[in-house]
Amino acid sequence: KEKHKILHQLLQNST
Amino acid sequence: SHLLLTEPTPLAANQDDSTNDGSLRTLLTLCDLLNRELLVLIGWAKQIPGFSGLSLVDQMSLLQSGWMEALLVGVAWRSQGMPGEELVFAGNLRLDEAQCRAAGLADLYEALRHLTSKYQAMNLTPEEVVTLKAMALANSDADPVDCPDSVQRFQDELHEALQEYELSRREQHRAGRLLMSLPLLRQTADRAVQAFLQLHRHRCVPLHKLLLEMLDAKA
Repeated sequence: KEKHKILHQLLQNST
Repeated sequence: SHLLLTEPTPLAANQDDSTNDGSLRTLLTLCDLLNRELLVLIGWAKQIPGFSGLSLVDQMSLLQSGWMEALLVGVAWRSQGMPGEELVFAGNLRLDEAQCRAAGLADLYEALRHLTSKYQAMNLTPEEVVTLKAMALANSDADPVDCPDSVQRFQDELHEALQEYELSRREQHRAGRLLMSLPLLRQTADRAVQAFLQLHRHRCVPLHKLLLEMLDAKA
């Protein structure tokens, strides 16, 4: 998961 | 109609001016555009009915698998009927064969023109384009899947929407034809991913972090 940090963060942010 | 409403406004390219090398400038401009398109795509995915209800792991794997396919649907759609067979990456970033070749993107050009002609011959409607884009995202073969039932339901709902739309205009073969065009889209996206990975690895073209992360997920 560490490898895909940015995608992970962007998905967790609310729209 | 929900997909039509959530379709993002097309982005404009920001012309790179960090180098005098014309081909490199084209590449840097294109990669910057692609990185911003990715950001928009992730926001768009969250608005597709059913996507946000998937587990975070499944959302990630669908995006990691289908992002290039979803983006290329847009490029192929915008490039239809262009004089000089240009590829329209953005309203202000249109590349013809010679420009692509000079930038080391001859293979990408050929693959994308092929996809564009295919879509053009099919005479797609905007409704079909947005559904195709969402289905490209849902149709991942990513493995392992966290919750297969939810992903399946997500796929079924998009399929059902497409079937309903085609039946409403008495086109009984269209849904099948669109689904049968998905392998070409996958193949084109694979070639595009390879092209960008090569730019980065062999020609050391710097890429933005998000784009690199998404390419790495496919490497």
